[in-house]
Amino acid sequence: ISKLGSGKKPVGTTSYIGRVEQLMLYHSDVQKEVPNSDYPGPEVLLPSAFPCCSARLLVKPLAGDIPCPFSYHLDHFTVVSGLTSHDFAEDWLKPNEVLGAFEARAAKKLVACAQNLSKFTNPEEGFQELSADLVETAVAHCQLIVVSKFIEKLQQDITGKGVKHQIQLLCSIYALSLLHKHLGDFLSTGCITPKQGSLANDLLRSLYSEVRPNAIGLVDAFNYTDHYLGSVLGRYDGDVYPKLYEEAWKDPLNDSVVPDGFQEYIRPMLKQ
Amino acid sequence: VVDHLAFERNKTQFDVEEMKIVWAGSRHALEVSDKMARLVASDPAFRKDDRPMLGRKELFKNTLKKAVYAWKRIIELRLTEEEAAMLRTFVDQPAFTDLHWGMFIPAIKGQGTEEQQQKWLPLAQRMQIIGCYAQTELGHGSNVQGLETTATFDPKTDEFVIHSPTLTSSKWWPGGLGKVSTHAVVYARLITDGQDHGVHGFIVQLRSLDDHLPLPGITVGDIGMKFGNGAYNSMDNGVLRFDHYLDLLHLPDRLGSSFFKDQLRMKGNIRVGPPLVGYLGLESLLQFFIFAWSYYWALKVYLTWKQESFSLTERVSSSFLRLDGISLFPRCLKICRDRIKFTCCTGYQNVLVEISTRDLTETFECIFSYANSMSWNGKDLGCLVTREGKYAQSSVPRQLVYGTMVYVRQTIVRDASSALARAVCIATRYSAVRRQFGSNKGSLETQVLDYKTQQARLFPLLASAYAFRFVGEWLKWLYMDVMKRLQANDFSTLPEAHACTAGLKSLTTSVTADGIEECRKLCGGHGYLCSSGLPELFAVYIPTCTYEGDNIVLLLQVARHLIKT
Repeated sequence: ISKLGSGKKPVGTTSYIGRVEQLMLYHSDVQKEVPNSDYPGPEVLLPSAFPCCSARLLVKPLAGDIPCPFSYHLDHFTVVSGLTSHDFAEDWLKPNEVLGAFEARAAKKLVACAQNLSKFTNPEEGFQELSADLVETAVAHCQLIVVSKFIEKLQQDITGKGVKHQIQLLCSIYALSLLHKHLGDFLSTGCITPKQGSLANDLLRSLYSEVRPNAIGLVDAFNYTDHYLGSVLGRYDGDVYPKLYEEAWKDPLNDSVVPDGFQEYIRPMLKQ
Repeated sequence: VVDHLAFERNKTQFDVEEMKIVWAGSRHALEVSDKMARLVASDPAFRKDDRPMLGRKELFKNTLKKAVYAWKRIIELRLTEEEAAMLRTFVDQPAFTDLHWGMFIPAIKGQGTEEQQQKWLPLAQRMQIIGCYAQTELGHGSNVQGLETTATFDPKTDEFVIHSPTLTSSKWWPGGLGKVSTHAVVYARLITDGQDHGVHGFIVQLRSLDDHLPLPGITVGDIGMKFGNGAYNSMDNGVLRFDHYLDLLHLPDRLGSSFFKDQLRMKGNIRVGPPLVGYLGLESLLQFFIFAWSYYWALKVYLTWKQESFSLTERVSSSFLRLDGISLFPRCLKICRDRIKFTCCTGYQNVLVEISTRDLTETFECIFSYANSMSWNGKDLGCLVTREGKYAQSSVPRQLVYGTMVYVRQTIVRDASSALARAVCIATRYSAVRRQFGSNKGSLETQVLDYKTQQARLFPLLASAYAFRFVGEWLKWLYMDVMKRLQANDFSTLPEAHACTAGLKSLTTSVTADGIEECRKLCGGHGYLCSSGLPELFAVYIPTCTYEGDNIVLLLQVARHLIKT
């Protein structure tokens, strides 16, 4: 962040920071009154709050809501300059939608930290003071890396019937479950609206149903032997209960029916 | 065998065999892992189900037996290094070999010079020495720069003296250190000319190769029982203290070093330190002295006569033959055809530094490097410690010393996906077998895997296992790319590699540790049984959150990188 002014573009996994201005615009929701007008919502310039950005915006009403005469609750903005909207659950299935949200979240958290750090005369003191926030920012950055590499994997040539589709499902589940788990981050940084958060959650549920019939196949693909798993519960053949029972008798305590210690401790007590 | 999960497998909508290749990374990798897994699973010597019932000593002995048996099988079957590594993975019992192959050898490969690698790698790869990685101390772990062990260069005697100045400087935790390792890569503060030049790696012999007794000046033992029954208690994590230790007995065996060892050893446990005189019988000292001087002059005459290049590995090294503080052998100059190689004969093979290029002429005057050979090849390695004890600053980023750490961390990320996959595999299969509630009019109860709550907890972990697998593949590419760039003296991506491996090690190990515990709970009460495999998996896995860098400290390193970015 501190080198951005120098014109030196960040590379590798931090390259998204080079687009921080655009990512700061990654706004999906502005609650404001707009004059009644014929639908579809007219193109409007960005609210004055963002004079710097010349991006044009399309404004659409909430899907399914009856537009009231004086105000549209702006469910989202589509910033034509490259950031797109998530007005339908299915949008969350598109890799770039997801990546955009994760990049915006990481960038915004990072900028917020940098801004707070700049308030400290001694940067090292500021770093120590803000270390808890910095840890969360680092987590957001690392989660972005994992999501982006998962998406990159999908660009590779993956053979086999239905294999790529399963990996796509897992990629969406991974990203959306993270988004759901860290919803507070995404909402507080304005990357998504509560509405979009709940759309994502609805989608997650349907993804679980889609993965369900393939769950056993997906874990069989790890190709672990029963020996390596070392688990009666995880046996390949699923023959759990008889084996659990069998294992129980191997315990050294079962070497004798009457346990060691009975005569010296239990018996006297029982006979008292 | 009845497949109680057949009805589940019939529902699968994709080609599982192809997915196995995606998971393994390639068809070849799948074949190797499949072959090794079956080899281990079919050999009764690698039985694991009895482990939770063994006491500490039985478990440790069981580990030694398995590790040595595995090594024997590797030799017998002439397995490749890749197959051998896979076989050790599937033996699935923490042992000293993990650190020997996973840390000691990579450290030498990553930081040793050509000559050091020629000297130590063959011994290590034939397991004629057993190494560990002694970095962490009782008082310092993540803060590598805070390590207190010292390696003081003594220009008078031309040797390094390794010492544990405080109790908290005791080396603490290294796997294999307690009872098995004969050598260690020890990280210590290089002190010379009264200056502290920071942490450097040294190869130090800990135990005699004859009777396995700790060498004079070495105190070494196990640090005690760890979390959970079985689990990591199969490993001898050790404590190590140096008392002004000189690597006295480290003589190349070819030179009849057993003679010296017997002499030194016969006089009982010698405390290393100031002049040895007084501890040894005079007559053997005289013998020793006469032999040494005659050997020296014979060598000197030979060299003068031959004036050819000679390999220092045939030299008795001076620091190991110190009597009364007098160095018997001055350093040696190695003159090869088109190159001038300076290699100190004192500990020259023991101080691990791969350092920067620097025009040799500039260092010619300072004569000797202490840690490596300088070769006249246009990008010569700079001097590190001169004969007079001067420290020549090297221009290579310090991070290079972390090369091993970056390598290890990318391995940890891959291991995270494997550990999480094991837990998820167990929980998923059991959730398909287990039925609870939901039955009506005599129908079967509902499979636990059909409950949305089970899916909402389990499927993100399943997705995470695949996510970590793929990011681990990318990280391995990144590490190889960085090491390739280093060959071309391009250090530009080192900070990125350091930040990525640190951050992803932290993220993946935290999620995996929590994920294994979540999978245990997903199996209900039976997940608490040792026979479920989950308690052991958890107990063995959770140290990853604090070793190789505490996860929170690593995230702060990532944040520092981002803010600087």
